[in-house]
Amino acid sequence: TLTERLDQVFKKLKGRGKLTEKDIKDALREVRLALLEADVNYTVVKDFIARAEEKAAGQEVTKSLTPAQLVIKIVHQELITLMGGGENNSLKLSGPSPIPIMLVGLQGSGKTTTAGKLAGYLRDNKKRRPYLVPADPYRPAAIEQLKKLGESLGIDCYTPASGEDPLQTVAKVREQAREKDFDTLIFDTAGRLHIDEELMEELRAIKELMNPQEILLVADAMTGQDAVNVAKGFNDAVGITGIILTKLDGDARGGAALSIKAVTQRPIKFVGIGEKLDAWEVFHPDRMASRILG
Amino acid sequence: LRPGRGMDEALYQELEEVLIVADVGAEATRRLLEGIRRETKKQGMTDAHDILPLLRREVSEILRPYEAPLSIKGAGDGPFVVMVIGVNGVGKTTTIGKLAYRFTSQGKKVVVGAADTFRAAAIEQLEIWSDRAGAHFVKHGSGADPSAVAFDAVKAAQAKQYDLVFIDTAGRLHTKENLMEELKRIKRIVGRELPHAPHEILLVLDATTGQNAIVQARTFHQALGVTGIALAKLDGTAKGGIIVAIAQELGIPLRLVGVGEGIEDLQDFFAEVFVDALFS
Ligand SMILES: Nc1nc2c(ncn2[C@@H]2O[C@H](COP(=O)(O)OP(=O)(O)OP(=O)(O)O)[C@@H](O)[C@H]2O)c(=O)[nH]1
Ligand SMILES: Nc1nc2c(ncn2[C@@H]2O[C@H](COP(=O)(O)OP(=O)(O)OP(=O)(O)O)[C@@H](O)[C@H]2O)c(=O)[nH]1
Ligand SMILES: [Mg+2]
Ligand SMILES: [Mg+2]
Repeated sequence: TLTERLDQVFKKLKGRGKLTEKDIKDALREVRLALLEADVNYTVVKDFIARAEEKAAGQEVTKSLTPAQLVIKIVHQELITLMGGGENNSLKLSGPSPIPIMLVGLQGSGKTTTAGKLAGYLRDNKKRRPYLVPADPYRPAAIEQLKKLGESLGIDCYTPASGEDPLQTVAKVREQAREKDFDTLIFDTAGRLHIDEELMEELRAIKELMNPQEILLVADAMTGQDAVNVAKGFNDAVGITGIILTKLDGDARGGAALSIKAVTQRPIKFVGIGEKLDAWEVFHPDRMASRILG
Repeated sequence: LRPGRGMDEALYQELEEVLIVADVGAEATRRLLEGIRRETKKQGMTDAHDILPLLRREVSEILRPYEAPLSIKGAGDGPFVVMVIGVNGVGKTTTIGKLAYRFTSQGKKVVVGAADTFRAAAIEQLEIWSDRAGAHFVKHGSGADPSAVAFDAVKAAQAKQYDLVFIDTAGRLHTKENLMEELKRIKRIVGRELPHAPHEILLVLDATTGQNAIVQARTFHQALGVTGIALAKLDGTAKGGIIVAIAQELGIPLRLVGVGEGIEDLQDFFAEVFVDALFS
């Protein structure tokens, strides 16, 4: 663990008054390694270590904490702040009904499953009347997948006509939602690459027509260094309002969370912690910080 | 890297960044650069321009021994059985569609078995791919025993004298013991029906995955014995550098790369092509 590694670094440091510049550099070398192993992006790590170095400079080694514990405390606190500690990360649900929410992200990140989980959460925890809307006409049986999730939850799911494109879906659903009195529309879009010009243009067009209250980037917790490119791509194209991190029930350290947050400056709102539709939690920055540090 | 530039620490920093940003990982990067330092010293290299070809060769030499396209010759006169495994959402089902199509296009007769009986619309998704590929599709109802479907797929191939069986399994995190046990059971039951089957246990990895891919490969390998790796989604900006450490540690054959969502977007793994893309 990082604590053990830092204890090694500080073995020779017995009861000195302050952390010297050398002590801090040695310790932060271990922290840098831990963050890279956790998949935090190279440049994000560089910036983070520089900031941590400033925070640690001249800190007093007290009796209550070992030098290793002191460094961890500083780094941990800095991580929590960066992960959104103290920030309001609730969903923006105020505004004229029906409120559209758009889920976007790379292929296979968990958007469709997350749409189901979000719908269940909105109905059960927020007492809302959500409508699931499949806007992925490309992936085989994508519509079927969302319909089945809706059925198991007892939540209505829109059925696009054969060959209907996402823009037509947005227009049609808007009318339907008003008639059927749904107050929240959850649009599940097709997985796409941030470098696919055509599909990113489609996403911009969908956003333009839909005018969503929330555009949530659904990202896989095991994503590596590429997380910054993905986050930047989607954020530049449509503007992300929040992040959902999936598959946190695995053992990936989840450094991608820090990378995505650093690039978008947006709150991580929820995490997926399993395949079942109730495997869903509000995001806790402190837990994520501990997980990333390892 | 302009010619005439000397080999300084800044150069090694830049190389470190290229490798880490490609998901090669901090430890594998450290070892690679250590090797490069020794080599440049040994050869008396002083021009920075010489270092990149050296590094590219170093990475290529790690990967090339494991360059091994999927050959379906090892099954005697029965069907060659491929079991496809991996964590959630990596591209297993789509890769099977592509593989089935590759082999039907070569005139081979292919069975596709829908042993993901858990995830919503998994069977429907695979059936569409199987139909596109012109393969024979074997399924049970949703919630059925995956081993039973795998068994039936193999039996169908034997009865019809088909060449190949692809078994799709549900995505699962390697940390879930009971789900790993389920995979072992599928493997056991298939082996009971057809000795030496599954002839290929193909692990699909997502090229966007970071260091966790090594843990995935290690865990699936320990549980089942992985005989081949397919790296999907290399058409994105992720470089898939995690296979360097996986090759070094586990030595699993590198079979295929997925380069898109279309049925033809499947290529054999070539170390040179991979290394070119890594350093581009
Ligand atoms: N273990 C685990 N699996 C998850 C989680 N969220 C989603 N999954 C699984 O990840 C896989 C992919 O999920 P999907 O919902 O199909 O992903 P998607 O983003 O809609 O995929 P595309 O539409 O193809 O881009 C499925 O097997 C899901 O069951 C999670 O939090 N934990
Ligand atoms: N860009 C790109 N997308 C891919 C590639 N391979 C698969 N995909 C996409 O990734 C998503 C997930 O693919 P699936 O085949 O459903 O993945 P899976 O491993 O079977 O998923 P689960 O069964 O839910 O665990 C789909 O949207 C695919 O189209 C690839 O090589 N490139
Ligand atoms: Mg989907
Ligand atoms: Mg699948």
